[in-house]
Amino acid sequence: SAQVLAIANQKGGVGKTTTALSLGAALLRLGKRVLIMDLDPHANASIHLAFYPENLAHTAYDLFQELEHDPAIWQRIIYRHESTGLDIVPGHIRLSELEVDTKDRPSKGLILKKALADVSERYDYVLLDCPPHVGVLLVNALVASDLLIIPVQTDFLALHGLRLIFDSIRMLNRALSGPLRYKILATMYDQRAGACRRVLDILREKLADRLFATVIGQDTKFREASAGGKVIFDVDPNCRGARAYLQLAEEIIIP
Amino acid sequence: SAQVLAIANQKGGVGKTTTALSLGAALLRLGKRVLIMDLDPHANASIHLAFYPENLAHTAYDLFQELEHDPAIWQRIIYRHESTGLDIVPGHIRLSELEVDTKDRPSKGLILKKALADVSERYDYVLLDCPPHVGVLLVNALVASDLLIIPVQTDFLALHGLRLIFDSIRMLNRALSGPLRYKILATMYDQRAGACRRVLDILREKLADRLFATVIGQDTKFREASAGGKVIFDVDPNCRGARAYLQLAEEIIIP
Ligand SMILES: Nc1ncnc2c1ncn2[C@@H]1O[C@H](COP(=O)(O)OP(=O)(O)OP(=O)(O)O)[C@@H](O)[C@H]1O
Ligand SMILES: Nc1ncnc2c1ncn2[C@@H]1O[C@H](COP(=O)(O)OP(=O)(O)OP(=O)(O)O)[C@@H](O)[C@H]1O
Ligand SMILES: [Mg+2]
Ligand SMILES: [Mg+2]
Repeated sequence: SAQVLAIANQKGGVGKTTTALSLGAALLRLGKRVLIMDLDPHANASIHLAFYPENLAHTAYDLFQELEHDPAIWQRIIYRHESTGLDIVPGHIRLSELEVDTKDRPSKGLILKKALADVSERYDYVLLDCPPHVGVLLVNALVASDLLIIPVQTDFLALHGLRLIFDSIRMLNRALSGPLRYKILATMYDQRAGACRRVLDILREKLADRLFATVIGQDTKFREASAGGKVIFDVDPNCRGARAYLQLAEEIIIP
Repeated sequence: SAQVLAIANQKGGVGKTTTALSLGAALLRLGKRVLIMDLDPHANASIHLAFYPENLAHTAYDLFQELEHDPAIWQRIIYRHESTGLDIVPGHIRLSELEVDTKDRPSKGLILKKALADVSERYDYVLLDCPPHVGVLLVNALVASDLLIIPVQTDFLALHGLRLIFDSIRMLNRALSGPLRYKILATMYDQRAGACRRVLDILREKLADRLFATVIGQDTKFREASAGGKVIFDVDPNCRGARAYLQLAEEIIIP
């Protein structure tokens, strides 16, 4: 049954979406069946693959709108991205209304976990691209996840931000049925910057095996990928960024 | 009297804080008196200058807590950063409580504008570093601002994000007393990336004089600056990043 990987960090622009798409594509290349769920109202992952939420009748928003869960909903909200073979449930701006909508709904944090049971046999990995906010969407993602991947930039402020992340995790652990499994992923690492190297050393020392061995280096090819609506492997499968995410996929498959 | 520059974009990690600190430092070097206000609960600008909110008795949060405005508050919340000469009002995580706190307070969007009148003669420029959220803090910043600077990364998704920004601006214009003056600043421009160049061309074509002529290029030295708690000018005043922000300061002083 599917391993659910939540990709979250309340800080913006740290590589959550890039990780969801690149890791998803890497797992696919290694023969795994992959579903990407775009839980971000800004729907960046969806837009990247040319699924424009305003043009779609059905998106991730439908899942949170159902009053009675119907397994047939998955037929409507899963889209196949032909050129990569990735399956995606697109996001939508209306996801931002959920904070208010689900306020009085009991067990509102369990909606996604329960729904995912229907597709658990169809995929090896389900990747959840999360918005940079703490809220009902993030709680759903964490409750549903088997592993939380936290992309963290290798800069000084990110170290300080880690404290905030761990405070949130501690708070959430009280609400969750079991302790949250998480692992930090160093992203946008610039080996030319001494500051980056120092931060990476500190992360390795403080986090030990809570830090992926794979470090995602800065690679300008990700912008080409974004502009062309492609995943990194379809821009240059041998570039630094592509090889890094492939290595990350292997690290996840064989832990 | 002081020109108030709000630096905002609901997307994370686009260079708001880097712009607040670097532009502030640049204006200082050009002989202007500068105050930076850190309106972000994550207080990145403050932490960068080694003002740790948890160790401070008084921060920007005090301003929004006063039931009756007392001009003497500025003596408590303005700190001088000795090595740069920058004045800063540090942020604090409690700023995030304001969304709830000020819910029932009339004219809650005017708090900052009214308070700033007390220091308007002491500074030439007041820079407001905003959080990546739409909320009461952002409204206060926009109501108080003479110019909204919107840092935008030169990538494909940022173009799509522009639409969201303009929707917000249109919505806010109805609430504000006058139309919002804004100008886009292209940031993290990577000249080696064809994708970046294409996005910059589109921005120039679509925005015309709503786009600063100055483009902030990608510069690894900003990470050194962040790690050392320095502004870019104290790392290398001749590097690409430093010269770009100096050029931006000149563009703002002589519009
Ligand atoms: N390793 C990398 N090297 C260079 N650029 C990168 C890398 N990873 C991501 N980027 C770029 O950085 C920007 C932000 O990345 P991304 O959208 O993945 O972050 P995010 O955490 O999902 O942001 P948000 O919080 O807005 O959802 C994008 O332009 C992306 O192409
Ligand atoms: N021109 C640049 N070249 C290289 N790195 C940059 C540049 N501008 C900013 N950065 C780096 O990018 C990261 C994000 O920048 P910054 O914190 O200024 O963004 P922000 O919009 O304030 O983020 P947030 O939304 O979290 O407040 C920081 O590590 C910063 O040092
Ligand atoms: Mg994202
Ligand atoms: Mg910031």
